Formats: sequence, C-alpha cells, structure tokens
Amino acid sequence: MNIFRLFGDLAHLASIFILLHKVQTSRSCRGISFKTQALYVAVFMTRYLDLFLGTWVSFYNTLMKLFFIGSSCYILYLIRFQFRTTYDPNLDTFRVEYLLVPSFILGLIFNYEFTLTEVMWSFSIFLEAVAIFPQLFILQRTGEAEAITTHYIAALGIYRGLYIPNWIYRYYSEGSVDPIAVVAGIVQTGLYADFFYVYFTKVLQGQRFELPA
Amino acid sequence: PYPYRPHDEL
Repeated sequence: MNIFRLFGDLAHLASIFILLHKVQTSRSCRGISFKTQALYVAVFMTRYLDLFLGTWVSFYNTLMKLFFIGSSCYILYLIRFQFRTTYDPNLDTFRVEYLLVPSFILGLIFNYEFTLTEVMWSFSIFLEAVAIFPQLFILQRTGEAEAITTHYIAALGIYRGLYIPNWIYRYYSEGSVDPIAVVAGIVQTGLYADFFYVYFTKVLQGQRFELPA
Repeated sequence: PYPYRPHDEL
C-alpha cells in the first residue's frame, strides 16, 4: 500500500458517499445514469470473484470489496425502486452492449491466464474503464448538471487517476507491472479529460457545470 | 514479478 493507492481508494469511497448523499438528500436520482451504476455492479461482481474462492489479500482489501459490491447494489435499488419516479430512462439511452461486448472480447484476448476468474478479472478492468460513458452521455445530452453530480464524477476520475502514480511507484519499489490494469487505467483516466476541464474551470470556481454549446 | 502479480488492488 502506498499513499497514491490509499488516496485513490478513499476518493472511490468518497464518490460513493457523495452519490448516496445526493440521492438521499434530494430524494431524487435525476441526472444519475442507472446504466453506469449497473455496469459498476457487473464490474465489482466479476472482479471480486476471488472473494468466494478463498484468496486472501488483507482485511482492508476484503472489507473494501464487500463495501463496493454492497453499496453499488444498494444504489441500483435506490434508482430502480425507492426513487424510481425521479429516474428518466429517456435520458439514459447509451447502448451498454457497445461497452459490454468489446470489454468481454478484450478480456478473452488479453488476460494473464485463460481461466474463468482471470478472464472475468480482465473483463472487469476493461469494463470499468468505459463504464462511465452512459453517465457522461447524460451530461452531454442535458448540457448541464447539478454541482453534486459533478463532484461524484470528479471523485471517480480522481480515484483512477491516482492509481497511475501508484503503478509508477510500484514499478520502482517492487519491480512489478500489471500491463492490463495500467493500459485500461490510463484510458479510463483519459476519458475524464474533457469533464475535468469544465469541472476545474467552472464548478470549482463556483459556476454551474455547463457544457459549451 | 513481471508480468503477472496476484490481484491485490481494488
């Protein structure tokens, strides 16, 4: 564990708490993509299969995995049931097959071992890299967003961004590289570039998140 | 060790 990964994980935790806070206080999931949230459930379920196979990394690792699975399922429940009337499926129209199918094919091609758990692990890494697309698509379509929704997206972007210095650190301290995670992680972080530009130049200056026309 | 390491990250 190093400071980059720790703060990355904390940013990831923060993003979930921000999202829960937004939904609970506004009693609305307006502007939140159910599809992105469902993809995260798929990501966690397929990546954390090792939980059920007796692989033990650390108490921290297990606790976080259980939290990510539990909280992502809870968020789906909130959107689908508790606040379903505030969810607008007509805005959330990104076709998830375009993300699921290529991620699965990439998982079949690029993996560390051709076994179910390893292919699923790779699939989850590729899927996570692009899972934010439906959420960004809603932003794109509406052209604006509540500040709290943008804080959620920013925390998610910071999370994966911080993993990059973590990998550089691990390369020098342990001599190990995880090429699949690194390539997907760089792509994932890159997808936030446009968003971050608007976020840092507008939202953090106290202005509304509005995309240029 | 390169290239494989057990998945110890989240």
